[in-house]
Amino acid sequence: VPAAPPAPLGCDDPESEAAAEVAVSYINGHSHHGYKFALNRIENIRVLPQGPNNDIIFLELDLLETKCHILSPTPLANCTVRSFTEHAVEGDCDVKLLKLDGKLSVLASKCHSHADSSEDILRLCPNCPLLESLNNTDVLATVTAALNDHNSKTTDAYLRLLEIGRARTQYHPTHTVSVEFAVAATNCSAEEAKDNVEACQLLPDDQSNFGFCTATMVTRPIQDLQVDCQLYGHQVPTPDIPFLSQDTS
Amino acid sequence: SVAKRAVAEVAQHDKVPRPVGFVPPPPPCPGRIRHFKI
Repeated sequence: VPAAPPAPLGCDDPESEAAAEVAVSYINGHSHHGYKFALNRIENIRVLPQGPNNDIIFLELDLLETKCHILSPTPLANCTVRSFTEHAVEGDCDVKLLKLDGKLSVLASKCHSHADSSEDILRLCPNCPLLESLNNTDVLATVTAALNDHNSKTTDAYLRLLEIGRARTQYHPTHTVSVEFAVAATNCSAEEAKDNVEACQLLPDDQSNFGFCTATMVTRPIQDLQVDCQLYGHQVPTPDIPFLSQDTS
Repeated sequence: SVAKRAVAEVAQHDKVPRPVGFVPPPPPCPGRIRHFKI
């Protein structure tokens, strides 16, 4: 009597979790913008046997955005998932993997992300700041003011903007714009930049030094700007940031 | 003469008795939620 087919894999089986871990690491390792994503739920798994010790695995994953920018060397396990009231962003991914002789590798992946609906947030938290479009004029003005403020006060390298990662606006009790953006050190000190900023270029990849800034601009009832920039230090490509060896512009 | 019994009756008699406290296994998918559901 032919052997009964193996029971279908459950989404919480160790094999499924191992496949999901490989998939999430691949997704973060091949993303060049935004934030790292963490696994929230394995929606579905399908295994197509191709032969002895040779399976194709289709995974449907539910991910959540973390607070770690994609350039951050922080291991994913140490990256905090953005909470619901911080206006969470969800990623839905379909991933195709090959499991050959017990070794998992990703053949293809397709993801799309979307923020939670503003209505959901406001229902639970009426005064919570909401995500703002990254090309909103207040957002652009806040990023520019924050970077200029940092460069005017630092004794370190002059920083240039790489990308705006996230922006939120709050209207009560004060009108506040909060922004997060990725930066990179240039070959100038902030002092040298005052004389000839055009000469300040991003450092070559083998010396690159990326960083991350957060800033909050209160415009009403009083004007107040708070800026915090942290450089990661020079990084060599690692499993957490393998793409550093590729162009990140 | 053969009298056809009502389905419910057949179903009742043929249903495999389940032990008291039987809890059906959770569906294999979707899996557990690790943080929160949007």
